[in-house]
Amino acid sequence: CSGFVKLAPGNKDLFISHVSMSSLSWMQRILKIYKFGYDVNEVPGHILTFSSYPGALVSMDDYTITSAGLTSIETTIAIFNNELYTDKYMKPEGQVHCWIRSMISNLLAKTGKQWVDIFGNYNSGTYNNQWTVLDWKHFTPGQPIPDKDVLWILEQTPGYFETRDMSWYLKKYTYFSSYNIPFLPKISERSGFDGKSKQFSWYEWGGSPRARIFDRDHNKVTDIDSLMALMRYNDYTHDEFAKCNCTPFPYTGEGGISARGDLNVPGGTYEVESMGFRDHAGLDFKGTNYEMFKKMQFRAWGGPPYDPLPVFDWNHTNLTNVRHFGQPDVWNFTYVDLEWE
Amino acid sequence: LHAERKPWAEDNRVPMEKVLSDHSSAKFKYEYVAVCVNSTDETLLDIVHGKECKNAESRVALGKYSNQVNTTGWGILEIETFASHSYDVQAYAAGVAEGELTRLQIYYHYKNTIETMCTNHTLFCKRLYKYLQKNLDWLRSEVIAQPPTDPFWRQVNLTFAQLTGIYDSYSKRNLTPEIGFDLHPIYMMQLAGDMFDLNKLLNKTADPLDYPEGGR
Repeated sequence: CSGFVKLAPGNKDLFISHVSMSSLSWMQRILKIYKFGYDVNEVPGHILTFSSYPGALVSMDDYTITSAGLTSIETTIAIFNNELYTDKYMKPEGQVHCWIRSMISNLLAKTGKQWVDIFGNYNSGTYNNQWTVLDWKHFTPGQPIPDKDVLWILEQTPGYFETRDMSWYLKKYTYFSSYNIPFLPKISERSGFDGKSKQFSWYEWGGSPRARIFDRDHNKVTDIDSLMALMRYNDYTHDEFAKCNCTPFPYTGEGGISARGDLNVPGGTYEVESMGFRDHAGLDFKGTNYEMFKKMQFRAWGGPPYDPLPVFDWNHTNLTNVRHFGQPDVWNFTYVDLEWE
Repeated sequence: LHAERKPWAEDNRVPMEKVLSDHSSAKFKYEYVAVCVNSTDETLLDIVHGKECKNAESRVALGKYSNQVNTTGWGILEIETFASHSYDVQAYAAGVAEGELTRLQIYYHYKNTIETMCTNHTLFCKRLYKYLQKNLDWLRSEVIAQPPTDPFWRQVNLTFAQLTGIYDSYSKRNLTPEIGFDLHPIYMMQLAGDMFDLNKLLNKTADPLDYPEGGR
């Protein structure tokens, strides 16, 4: 997945956005709002709005706005260190799976710090993510953001997690991007990204294609439309950062902010396995700005990115044997701006 | 055959102007359900299609749903519960409303993501079943052991109440507000992200098209 937090020029606006990437069989989608009649003092996040899936109680993307004034997103950290997959770190007793901890953090947390503190309890070592939690309560349009408590991250591996206040980073660089690579050194070491990044910049925090595209293009984001354009960006046949030592073509559809692994060549040779032809693409876009956030609204676009890439069409894809019951054949939709009752 | 085609095709591009114009003219229908306390047996809930129960006090939850999957790619769901009822009943009723309104999409999602997960992976699924059942048993025991005022464990309980509501409603079972810690397909839908690592822990053989760095 790709996650992105951005301060507009002059701090006139603030954006948080996310693109979910997964199997294309996961395109049965539902945008949800839960408004529980719980006491707001006990359950600050008693209203939750999120992009989700049928039957799912949590986002799972993740992209959730809470009535406590928080937005939580995540991108997954792969674990290359197989030694972490043991009953020393992952066990059925004493641990609570990620989906439950994310639900409870969204419901109970008043602040970003509280969110990561709650989430860290009973670490199951499953769905190891870099979580990014934005606290909108510290943002006033046109004013400098404070030095702390605007943006917290949490990174998890089996048996270990770490949190950090990244408000300084947002203030200094005006953006924070998340692209499936850990930021925190100890997480990088434990997960195995340290070693991988020495071999391939594909795995390097700050050096991977998406990191470089975000760094190059974050200044183009000034409003919700330009935010959407960046998050759906994929022009892999022309973008220098999507180039690879691959055949028959020297680029990969995974080298965009929103991936299109389905457009890579079956049987092609790719220098990193995850650059190749796969049942894997950006499934959506979600984004909100300050005005939308105040009404717990966000903009959502369903389906893999197109323009300049071709529209995803189940009748014209090299992906065969991928289940897609109930899905439209052609994913040529545009965005919806949610307005809850 | 497929490998000979270009990785993308010019012929299925749709001009952005057409997409936006089609979208702006779309009209979306909404369906409502109310979840109400049964008038003769207060231990049961009823689903009423529409917004109102027979009397206002008996309304525990209200759900609103628009299935726009074929026009925007999304279903849009709103669930509201009412403070005059206990948290447990509210959470269960929220699930009931969702299960009723989104049954068709749950079914499709089940077909796409759950139905075949154990095909050719029988031994893995036996290990998984054992692991998940043990975890559910532990969660149940903790919910009982912890003081009911503990915020974390109270929310664990409410989360499973909501999950039980979805399952009961989807499966058209009697709607008795209960909290089950049971392994069923709706529970498996929650675990999608967690499964990336449970697959590795429990040595599932990777399928050929799986993304090698499983995640979202």
